Amino acid sequence: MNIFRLLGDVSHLLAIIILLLKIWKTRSCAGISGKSQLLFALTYTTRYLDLVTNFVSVYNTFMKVVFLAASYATIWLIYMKFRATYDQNHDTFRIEFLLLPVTILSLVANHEFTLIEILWTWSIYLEAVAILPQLFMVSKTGEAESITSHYLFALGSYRGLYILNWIYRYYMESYYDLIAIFAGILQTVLYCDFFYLYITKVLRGQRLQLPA
Amino acid sequence: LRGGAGHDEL
Repeated sequence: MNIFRLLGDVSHLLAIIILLLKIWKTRSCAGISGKSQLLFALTYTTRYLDLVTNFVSVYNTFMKVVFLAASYATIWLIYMKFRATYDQNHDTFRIEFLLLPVTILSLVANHEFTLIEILWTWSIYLEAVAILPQLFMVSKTGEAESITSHYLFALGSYRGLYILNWIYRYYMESYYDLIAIFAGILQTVLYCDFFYLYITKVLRGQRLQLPA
Repeated sequence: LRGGAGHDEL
């Protein structure tokens, strides 16, 4: 554990809590992509299967359980409790275009050809692109509420901080995982356009509105 | 590439 990893995890946790609170307090999931949230739930489920096979630390187990529970709670809020507020007409990204290449890539580029390892790899590749339906939704409606942009900023920062963690671990522990590094860089790059808008607009008190 | 089984990150 190093400071970058810890800040990354805190940022990730913060993002998930912001989203849950936003939906709960406003009693609405308007502007939130249910498809992205489904992809994140699939990500955590397939990655954290090792919860039952491999103990790392109390911290690790605790965070995994929190991420899984929060993710399923979010799905429940969007698809059950506040279903009437779900903006289905704007959540039109075709996720099969993500699932297919992610599946093929995880079968080809993995550390070991075993079920649990392929599912871990699948989750890493899937996480990298899971936000695309949400970003697509923002670009389609041309705007995002401030709280939604805070969520996106925290979620995007998390993998960016992980990159610093990987650089640190490479030099300090001679540890590196090319699959995680490659996917993590892709994941962070996908947020760059959003980061620019967030810094130039939201932080200056303006709405996140895309040019027409 | 390092082998799996020991993923210690989230």
